[in-house]
Order: sequence, then structure tokens, then C-alpha cells
Amino acid sequence: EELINGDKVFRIHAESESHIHALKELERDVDSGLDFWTHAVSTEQPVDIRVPHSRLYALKDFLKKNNIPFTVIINNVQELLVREREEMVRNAEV
Amino acid sequence: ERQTKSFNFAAYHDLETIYNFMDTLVASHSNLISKVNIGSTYEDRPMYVLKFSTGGEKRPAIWIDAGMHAREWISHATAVWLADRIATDFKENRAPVPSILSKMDIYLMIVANPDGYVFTHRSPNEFYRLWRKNRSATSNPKCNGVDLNRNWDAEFSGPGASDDPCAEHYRGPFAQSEIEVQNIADLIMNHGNFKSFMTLHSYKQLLMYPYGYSGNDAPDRTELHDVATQASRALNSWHGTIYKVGSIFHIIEPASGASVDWAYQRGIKYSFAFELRDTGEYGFLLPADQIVSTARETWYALRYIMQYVCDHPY
Repeated sequence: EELINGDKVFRIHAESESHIHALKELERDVDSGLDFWTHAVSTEQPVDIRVPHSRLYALKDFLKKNNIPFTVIINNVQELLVREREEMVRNAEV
Repeated sequence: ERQTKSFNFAAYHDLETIYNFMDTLVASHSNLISKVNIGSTYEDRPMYVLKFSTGGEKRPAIWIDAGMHAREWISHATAVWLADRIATDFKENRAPVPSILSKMDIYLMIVANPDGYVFTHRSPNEFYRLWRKNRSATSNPKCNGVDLNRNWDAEFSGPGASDDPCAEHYRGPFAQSEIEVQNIADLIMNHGNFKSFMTLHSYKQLLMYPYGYSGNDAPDRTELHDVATQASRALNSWHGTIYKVGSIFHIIEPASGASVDWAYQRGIKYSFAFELRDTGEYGFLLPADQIVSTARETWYALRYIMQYVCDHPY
């Protein structure tokens, strides 16, 4: 649980080909620990990434350095997991 | 749960419960449904397909699978609901299911990646809830699993797949290296008379057709686009959920080794991939109270496509 507590999901809005290129490079780095839910394909489609807590600052720095805008769409994935788990326990009891 | 009418469709269930549900459903509709064991997974779990048939040998058939990506729980849950809906509609003579089943068989696979699905339920380490691949050993002892939707023999090792076992999109060492993919491919090829292939995934609300490996238009692109557009309208009619329609390559990403391309290349013209309701706000953790509404809207699209396939033999 410690591994995922504090994980966030970023929605990244690539605005140029250079942004897309930078995000593709980032995805190729499998050691980054980032979980790409959608991928850098075009400026029309946002890129969603689950970001482990330990990688938050590194990713934010990367995005700021490359002037790539982003928003946080899930603030703490763990909270959703806890809610889902509780719901499943309730359902199992029923 | 001993009766399907008491089954809670508005809940996510583990593999054992889903498999028990399948047995119950078969027992309740033994004149229509049979459970086909198509082989075992890497970790030796059985792989089951529900076959809906009113008789006949190797009739034209429709394939629907869900759960190829383990964390996409809404696809499994939707398929459970669909199985019950098809059975109930047939029993109650609700159009168009009886007429479709009078001409064609439907094969429905609720859990296409059982090992991965079990892994997503593993606790106490909840990190695994977001596991995508299967669980086979790879050349890297630290990184298990192959992305089953990059492992098909369809321009394998092309764009949109990784050769790194640690990547989420790891394609595997060679085409159909994964027993889960091989089992499904064997069933479809040995049958030889599938007319439609549909696979259910989740995230982004898309209805897609070939190709994934290339930006070129498929030969049947115009017809597939029309069918998918009409199906997405049928889906939209229930809750207003908006789907984008297009080729995999153009509306989501380049993806080689994908199941839909594999099916299309083998002559199964009506091949589609769904990305079910999930805008990202909940990631792959769509609240369970949205399962039934998601399943119902998906059913409207599937029903349209199945009827179309039935009306357009080739």
C-alpha cells in the first residue's frame, strides 16, 4: 500500500510536435516507473499518466522544463482503491 | 451465488465468482448455453468461453471477448451482464436476440486474461490492481507479463509495441508466444466460420476498427465506419455517452499485434474494438454503480452490430 499511496494521475496536454517527441522519449524510459494510460500521439489527445509518489517531482520538473501544460485528474489513486475495496467487501457480505 | 437472478451485477467480482456465475448461467439456460474450455493459462487456470447456440454445426458465429487487459474491470463486469442479457432476451423472446441466434452462434469470453485478473485482486499489496498484462515469465526476471493485445500475429513487432519486458506494451518474444492468445486463436481458426470479432476494453470511450498497425485504410473501411457510427449512436441513445469512432491507428494510437487486426486479416470482416466508458476521472476504478449503465449502453451498440452482421452475410 505504501507503494501506491500518493500516486497521482496527470493529464498532459501536448501543444506541439516537440512536446509529443519529449513525451515519447519519456515513455520509452521504462525505468521511470510511469504508467502511461494514454499515449503521446497528437496534440488533440491528452496523455494520462499514473505517477508514483516518488516520481512526482521529477515528472513535474520534466514537464516544466519542456513547457508542457498538465493537470492532475486523480489526486490520490490509493483513495479510489480503498473505496473500491470497501465496496467489494460490502458486496461480498451481501 | 446460486441463482443468476440474485447475482449482483452492480459489483466487481473475483475470478472464482465469475466462473461460478458462468456455471449457474449455463445450468439455468442449458438449452442455449454451453461452457467451452479452450485451454489453460500460463499459471494453469482454465480459460472458458460461453457458447450461445440454438443448434447446428459450426454455424456463422460472432466472437466477443473482455478483460484482455487485466485492470480494465469494467469490461469483465460488462461481459457478465451481457451474458445474462443475451440469455434472458432469448428466453423472453425479445428481439433481435432470438432471430440472431436462429442463424448464428455467439461466443462470449468474459475473462480473456485470467492470470492477470487474479493478480489485480491480490492483496494486501493493492499496487497490483492496476496490472495490465498476463503473468508469464520473460527474459527479464524482474519483469513478468506480456501485453496480450500486442502479441497477435498481425504485423507483430511493428509500431506501438515494445520489445522491453518491463514495458506496459511488451509484445512478447514472438507472435502468439502467449498461451492465452494461442488458445483463442486456435478456437477461432479451428472453427473457421466467425463473421464478427469484437473485443471489449476500457478507457476513453471509443469504437474502433482496423487497422492498428498502419494508418492506411482497411479495404472495408467505409462500411466499418458506417456500422461503427450507427452502433455508437445506438449506444449514445441510452445515457448520452459520446463515443469517438475511427481506426485504432487514428483515434487512439498505433498498435501492432492487436487482436482486431489479426481477426480482420483472417477474413473476419466485422472486427471492432470497444473502449468502454471511463473518462480518466476514476482511472480503471470506475465506481461499481456505473457497471450496469455502462453494460446496457454497450449492449445497444453490440446488438446493432450483431444484427447488422446477421443481415449482411458474406
